[in-house]
Amino acid sequence: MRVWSIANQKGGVGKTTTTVSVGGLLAEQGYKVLLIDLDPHGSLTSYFRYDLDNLTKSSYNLFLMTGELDPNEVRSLVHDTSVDNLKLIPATTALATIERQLHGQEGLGLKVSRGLAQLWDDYDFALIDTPPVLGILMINALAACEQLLVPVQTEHLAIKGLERMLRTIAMVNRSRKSELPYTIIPTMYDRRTQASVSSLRAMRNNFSDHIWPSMVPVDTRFRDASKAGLPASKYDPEGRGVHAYAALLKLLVAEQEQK
Amino acid sequence: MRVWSIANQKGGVGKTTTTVSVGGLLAEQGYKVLLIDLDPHGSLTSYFRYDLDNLTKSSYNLFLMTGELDPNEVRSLVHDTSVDNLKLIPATTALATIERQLHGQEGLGLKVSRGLAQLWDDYDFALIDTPPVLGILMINALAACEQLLVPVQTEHLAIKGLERMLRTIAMVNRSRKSELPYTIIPTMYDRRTQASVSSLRAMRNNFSDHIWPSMVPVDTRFRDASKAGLPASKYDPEGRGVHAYAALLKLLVAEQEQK
Ligand SMILES: Nc1ncnc2c1ncn2[C@@H]1O[C@H](COP(=O)(O)OP(=O)(O)OP(=O)(O)O)[C@@H](O)[C@H]1O
Ligand SMILES: Nc1ncnc2c1ncn2[C@@H]1O[C@H](COP(=O)(O)OP(=O)(O)OP(=O)(O)O)[C@@H](O)[C@H]1O
Ligand SMILES: [Mg+2]
Ligand SMILES: [Mg+2]
Repeated sequence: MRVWSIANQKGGVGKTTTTVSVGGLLAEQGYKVLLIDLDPHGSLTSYFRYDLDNLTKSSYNLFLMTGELDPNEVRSLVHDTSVDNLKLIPATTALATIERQLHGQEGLGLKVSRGLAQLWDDYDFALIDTPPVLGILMINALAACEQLLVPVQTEHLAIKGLERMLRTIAMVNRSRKSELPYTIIPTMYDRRTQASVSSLRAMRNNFSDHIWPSMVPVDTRFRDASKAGLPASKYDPEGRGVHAYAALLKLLVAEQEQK
Repeated sequence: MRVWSIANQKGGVGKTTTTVSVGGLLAEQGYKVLLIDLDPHGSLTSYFRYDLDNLTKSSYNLFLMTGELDPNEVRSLVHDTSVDNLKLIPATTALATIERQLHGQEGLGLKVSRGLAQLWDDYDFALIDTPPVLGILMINALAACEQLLVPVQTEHLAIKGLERMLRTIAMVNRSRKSELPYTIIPTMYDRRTQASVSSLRAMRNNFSDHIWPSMVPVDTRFRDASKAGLPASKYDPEGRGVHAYAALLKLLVAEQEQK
């Protein structure tokens, strides 16, 4: 199983949209895909019509499991989505209490990676969506993954946020055996806006060795797709946003196979 | 001094844009305005070209002040912006450590309101920008303000986020003498997108007694303005987004005068 996390400390940059779009395309290509929602706000969970406030099994349970883990207990957290081959471990608002309640507990940063290890042969890919805050939930996602996707809106303020995210990655790398590979994904690109054009150019200059050479354009179909509770590729396979994510995925999978 | 907070637990809905736009318009009308950045990510601080990582005086200092407060010590946290009549108490990334470091300290939820009380005669309005997370920083903003502005993107997922924000307001109201007035502001409305049109209608149906009857349309000039480090009204006074915020402000100020 390949584990990819989608993270950026800036809000509203397209993390959840990237998770659903990439997950949906992988599932359509026949891969078995598991999505994990680590955001207490639960956009990914709501996207697939689950109600955060009424779930008894969720990613929160991963943080309560101690000692020898039972694969069937982890499997019981998995829910269906509207798409074949695409499953979900949803979030609940209780995730927001973990930092205060479990602070100082041994191995708190590795709860998600230990839980996912129990499902290693069930799925080809696991994608983890994260909240826009540096804390124990993001640390778990960064510790559990082998590749990090960093969506960044093509606008001026987002570049400052990206520098902070890269400092977080450098911090995490100090406790990993090998450096965490990451890909910066320019999103919501609008060629009619001067700020969008110039910030994409600035991003390509400043972060040239980790940035995806293309970008995801602004596409109103993403909002329509989220209203329909479907990945964009199921909602409108010919959308320009879907084509962009398909091109990104082709590159990521090719790079992954080389390893 | 009137204190307004801008908050929503969902990321990327236009909180910082609303803070800058409303603040810029009030300053142009001759009011003395103070902006306060409580977001450890510091979009408002970056907007006005300050570097979060190199500031010695910031909103973080408000949380360290104890005992009898000295107005001049609070005044020393105030920085200039590119606009006359518009000042800023910036953020630093250290804000993200408050919850862990000061947890359990007496009166931690009232640090910002006690600090602002020292500047009561210096400004006509104080606007507080917040991070997209329920925690001690948002609690401080909700405790300090007399009016809450809740920007909500006109898209399907945002309505779920709004329900959660309203539960947070209900929680805060339990410890206030009188209910906190709040106004829901539909943002980034795009009449070409079916999801935008139907979610605005759903919002108006479900939250009719607290929603602003108009909305802020999608306007690419906001990104250009943020690149220029200017409020949208200074960047392009005739933009349709600026006109929308001017109409909102007229209503809010009129309502405020009636009290
Ligand atoms: N390429 C795009 N074009 C147009 N709209 C987009 C695009 N990508 C995402 N969106 C829209 O932008 C909004 C924010 O996206 P999303 O929720 O994926 O961001 P996020 O980073 O996950 O936010 P949060 O920080 O709250 O978790 C959503 O309404 C989504 O539909
Ligand atoms: N009406 C609008 N039309 C088009 N773009 C907008 C509009 N309002 C805000 N934006 C853009 O959307 C992005 C997110 O806005 P903003 O940073 O104000 O949201 P936020 O809620 O403060 O985000 P965060 O949760 O990260 O603090 C910015 O690029 C901003 O320029
Ligand atoms: Mg998200
Ligand atoms: Mg903001």
